[in-house]
Amino acid sequence: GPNTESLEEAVSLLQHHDGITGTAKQHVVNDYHRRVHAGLKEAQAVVASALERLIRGATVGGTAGGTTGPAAGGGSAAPAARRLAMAQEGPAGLHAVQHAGREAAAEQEERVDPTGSGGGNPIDSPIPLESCDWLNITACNATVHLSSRGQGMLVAAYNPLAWSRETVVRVPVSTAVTCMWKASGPEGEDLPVQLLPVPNTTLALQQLMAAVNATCPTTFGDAELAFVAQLPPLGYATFFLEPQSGAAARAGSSSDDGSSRE
Amino acid sequence: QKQEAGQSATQAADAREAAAEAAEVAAEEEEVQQGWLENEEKNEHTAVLDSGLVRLEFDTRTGLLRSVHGGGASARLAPTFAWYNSSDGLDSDENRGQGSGAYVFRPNGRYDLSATHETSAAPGWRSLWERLWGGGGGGGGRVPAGAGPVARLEIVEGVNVWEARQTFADWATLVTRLHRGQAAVEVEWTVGPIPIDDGLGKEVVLVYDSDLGSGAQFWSDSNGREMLRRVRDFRPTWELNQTEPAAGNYYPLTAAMYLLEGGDAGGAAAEGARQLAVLTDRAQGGASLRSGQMEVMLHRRTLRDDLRGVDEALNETACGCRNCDCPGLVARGRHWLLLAPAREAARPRRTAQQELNDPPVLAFGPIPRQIGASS
Repeated sequence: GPNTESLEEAVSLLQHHDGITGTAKQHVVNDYHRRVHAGLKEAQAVVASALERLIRGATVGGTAGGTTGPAAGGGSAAPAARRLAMAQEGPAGLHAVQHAGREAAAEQEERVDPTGSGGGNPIDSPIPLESCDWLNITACNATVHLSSRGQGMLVAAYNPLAWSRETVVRVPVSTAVTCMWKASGPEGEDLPVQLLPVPNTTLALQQLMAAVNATCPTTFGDAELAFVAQLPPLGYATFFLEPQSGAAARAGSSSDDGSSRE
Repeated sequence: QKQEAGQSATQAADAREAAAEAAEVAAEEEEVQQGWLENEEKNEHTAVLDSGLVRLEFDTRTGLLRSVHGGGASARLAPTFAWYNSSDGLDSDENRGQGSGAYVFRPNGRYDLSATHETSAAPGWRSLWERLWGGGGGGGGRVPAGAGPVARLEIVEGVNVWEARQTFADWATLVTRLHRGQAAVEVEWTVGPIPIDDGLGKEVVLVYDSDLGSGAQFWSDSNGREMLRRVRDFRPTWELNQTEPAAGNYYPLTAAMYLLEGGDAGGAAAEGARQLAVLTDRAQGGASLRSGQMEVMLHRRTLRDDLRGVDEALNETACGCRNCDCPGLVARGRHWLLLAPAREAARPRRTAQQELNDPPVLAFGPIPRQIGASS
């Protein structure tokens, strides 16, 4: 499967001072870009697969019937999250994450209850998780496509720091279908969510990117959903964003479109 | 007679005291009146972002940030863009035959983005701050009549994120952001494509002008570890003959730089002193060329090779993308500003530095469907 070798090689190559200071010829810089991009994509696949297995593993016999996702840092997901935490502390870094992911999957097989009498229903198929490199210009294939079809989305956030943290997560979306969204946390608790319009400079950047990289598959969002995520130390949490339409929206879901004045 | 004399003396003393008191009250009233006037004026032209932890005040006439309040300290603060004209190395006495390029920063004058004339860092230079508000760092607080807008300002408010979006030019914008529950002010800068139709190479900096009395010193990180004290036009280990007032005072920033009011050589600060820190999300160059001011270099575009080995100008039109009339590279990044009383500033700065360096890893996907689950 995917691994982190090529990223390690690219990063080690970039230890050369030219890579850090930009004192290289243009074609060499392009080569640096190409290598780092390829390595990054592969490493992201490793992380996404490990997270995906943990999330899937956590839903079997998870909290509250496991239907709304894992309780990061609590409930049956805790062992997996803790294992991930332990894995992260190992010197091998992402290698250990890959290993933890495999362990979680194996554990899931063990725990599936053939009689179906245990808690929660197993998720039948892998969850296609994606990383997005252009969040800073409100671009993300997965979330913009899902939102443009009026579908909800899962956001998995892993905290690489060894202390719990609170951070604002911003998710690019398309408002083509709706502007009203509902966010819920790992325990299914409601989270205040805010819809932010994209600044003009970002719109201009999106046009520039589309023109320069015509073949780029990334789709650009016209707004961002921002919510505050509580993340455990060296662990992960999952959040759910669901579009609201009609009555639910009128009932005033927790999203706030962020008034703008000039 | 003695008694009468005594009485009149006390009466006179009383009268004098009463007069002094009356004068004091009048002065106070006048001050309050003045304050009100200023506040009146300020309120009328002020846009406020308030996250509960930090409050930012923007002057809607100039579109600039005016002050930051939070974390137990307040300061006047106005981030603005400026650019250095890159030397072309052709004029031996102007730049001693050395041009700016990939290896070398050899500025030939500096311009505030809003100014049409040079605002060099040479002595006698007055910062935008001073020109707008008069007096040394932080004086006045009044915008002189006729001070035009420097940036177009748009305010976005919500429950989690508060933003002030400033457009200085279509190639230089700032989004100053407050997040619920966070003490740091996020400044997202976007620079480029840098225009070169005037035939000048440019090195664009973000200048944080404040009213901190930091004198000639500031602190910058050493590889993200301890913070080292820097003193303008000075080197601790040799007698410096400073020939480059701007370039000669630039230092690498891989994590942060900060100003410390009245700090001594060991960095200990007097009671009530403030510290203003800028945290960077990548390796950049930075300096403090005036008391109360920090600047960080964001983006460069030079038109000539500096003859130090790359054999190419730092000009990204030939960036190898699909069609070669690429308008040039755009750079976008983030700074985090932290203002705190100097004696407690290290903890939040260090924590924020770590959080900026290790952001959460995000992954997105559809909401998993369970077998038999209704939704």
